[in-house]
Amino acid sequence: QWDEPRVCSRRYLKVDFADIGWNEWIISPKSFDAYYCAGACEFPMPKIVRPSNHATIQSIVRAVGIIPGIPEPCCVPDKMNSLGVLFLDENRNVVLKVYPNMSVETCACR
Amino acid sequence: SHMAPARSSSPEASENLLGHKDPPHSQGNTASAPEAQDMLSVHMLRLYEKYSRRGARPGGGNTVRSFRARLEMIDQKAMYFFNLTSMQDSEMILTATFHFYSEPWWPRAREAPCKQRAKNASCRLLPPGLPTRQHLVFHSLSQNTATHGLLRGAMALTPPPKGLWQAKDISPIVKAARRDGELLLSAQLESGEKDPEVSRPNHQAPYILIYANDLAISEPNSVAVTLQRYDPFQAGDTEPGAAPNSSVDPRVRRATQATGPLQDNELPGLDERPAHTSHTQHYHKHELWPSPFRALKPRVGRKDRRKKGQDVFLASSQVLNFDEQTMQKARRK
Repeated sequence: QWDEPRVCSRRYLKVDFADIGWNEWIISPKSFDAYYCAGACEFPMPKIVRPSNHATIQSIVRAVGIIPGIPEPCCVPDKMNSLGVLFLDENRNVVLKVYPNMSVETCACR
Repeated sequence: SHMAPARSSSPEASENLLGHKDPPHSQGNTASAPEAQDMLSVHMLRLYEKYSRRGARPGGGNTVRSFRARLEMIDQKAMYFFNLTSMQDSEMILTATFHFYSEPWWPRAREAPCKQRAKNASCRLLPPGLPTRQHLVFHSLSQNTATHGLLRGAMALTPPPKGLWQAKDISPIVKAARRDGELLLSAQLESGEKDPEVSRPNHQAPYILIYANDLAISEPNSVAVTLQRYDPFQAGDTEPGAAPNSSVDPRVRRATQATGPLQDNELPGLDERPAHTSHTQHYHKHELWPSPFRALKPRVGRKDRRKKGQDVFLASSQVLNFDEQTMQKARRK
């Protein structure tokens, strides 16, 4: 991770359901690429971090420093993808559910 | 109808699914896969792969629930029961399908009146008539009624040309039963004759698929509702933050005050002190210990002992008492 860019961006994260103890009832997938967002949202923010208007204003106010204690905007998921999960419910019936927002496509400053 | 392999399966097919043995691809009817998997599991895996590869929403919704049949013989008739209670209230039913395996079968062949014209003429059997038509009958009942329940629907089945799996849309039946809160469904393949169902292996047991749209799935934490099965606070069944109730807490609480005599380093007999003189005297060890071995005295309570012990320690530091030979050795060393 050390050579990761400083600026807000998507970082790789593979989630293995066995690591979180859900593999006893999840049939498929066994693991999936979830990713996560990390990095700075400091003024001036490059276009790539796709700041919202509010984030831009907040980062300027923080840079100007007149009002103390204003944090920089947060690096959060912007576009996300769904994941289909095949699992056993409490009655051990097989269920397929498509959960939204399970993996990160892009990150942004908010 | 969909051609499907007739597979022998253990009822724990879900365990096979969890065992992650890739389902053998169905090579048509005759393939009997070495690794047993029932049709329900194969069907659900197929739906999962279809979604994972092409993002095809199963049945246009975001949820597919499968329900295995539980076979019961009632009045010598095979009755399949489905427990639909695991459906969530937030799941709006889009479609419900009933999947069953059927093969043509004929009523018992009738024997023609057999006239012996020639000695060796064999008796002729009438050619079998048309294969028997079957009917599919559904009842719904709430959890606690023991009756046959309410008739929810019946449909005539055309006899299949050969053994194959068929699917029937039973959406109105399931929606009506759920609306009335009767989440136990029974299905019967009726044919009027003695039921061949008894010989039906359980891998050909029918199953129900319900395609639904879970309106709560877009909630921020919908994955926890169905997939997070444990909770740090569930273990003790106590409210988060509440101190575990001592009666509930399985651990043995230990008293801090020692109740029984403790093995401590104090030597027996220290409790006895000569009568207290007006001023503290320096007891010489001989006065204190007239003989090297002392009979054990009954112990007084710990508090008194500690009080006495403290006084004595205050008065003079105790010298351990050894016999002359040990003392000589010690001096030599």
